[in-house]
Amino acid sequence: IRLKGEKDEL
Amino acid sequence: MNAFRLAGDMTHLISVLVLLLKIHTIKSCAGISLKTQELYALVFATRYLDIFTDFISLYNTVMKLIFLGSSFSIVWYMRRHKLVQRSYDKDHDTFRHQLLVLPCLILALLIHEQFTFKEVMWTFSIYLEAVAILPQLVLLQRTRNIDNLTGQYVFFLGAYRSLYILNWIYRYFTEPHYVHWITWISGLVQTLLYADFFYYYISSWKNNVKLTLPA
Repeated sequence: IRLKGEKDEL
Repeated sequence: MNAFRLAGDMTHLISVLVLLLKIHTIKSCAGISLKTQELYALVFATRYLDIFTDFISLYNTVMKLIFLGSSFSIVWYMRRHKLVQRSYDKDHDTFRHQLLVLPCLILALLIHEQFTFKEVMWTFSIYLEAVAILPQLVLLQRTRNIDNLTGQYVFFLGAYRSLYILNWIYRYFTEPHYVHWITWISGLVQTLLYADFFYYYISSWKNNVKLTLPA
């Protein structure tokens, strides 16, 4: 599961 | 944030600045593919849909704004600015970018982590970024006469991708549950596309001769 805020990469 | 990630973001930023420098000060976009630039604008527009909804950090938001702003202004320059427009090598920049957009969209609809609009768009942007450089590489090969700034632009873009791979390896070993197959495979494909260019770029630099690509 993807955790919130995990997409911290650009 | 680890050093690889920061270095990756910085080389990405440098590549954009090199391109803007070329376009803004020399008023030339010779050797630059409008197709690739339009694809990047689409990549950022579809990836950063979360910009106003999910706050990660000030760094993150500022960088997103920079990449959005720069990619759209480059497209604007190449399409609308009288002087810049004139230097655009339209006859050689003939790659059909629909051939990249459509398969990426279909792939994103088939392979994604969650079936929501934002998630599918994000996945689409990851797939599209992987292949967005292709029109640029084809144009380089066709024109063969590559000026320094164009060569540096592509070199820094490739460096950014390579550093992101090191960043993923580092994060995999230091962060729990850090597994992102979609990003990794797309990123690897993207980096491999630069391999050929890198080879010629580095050998021209080592031998101190002007960069040319074989036909």
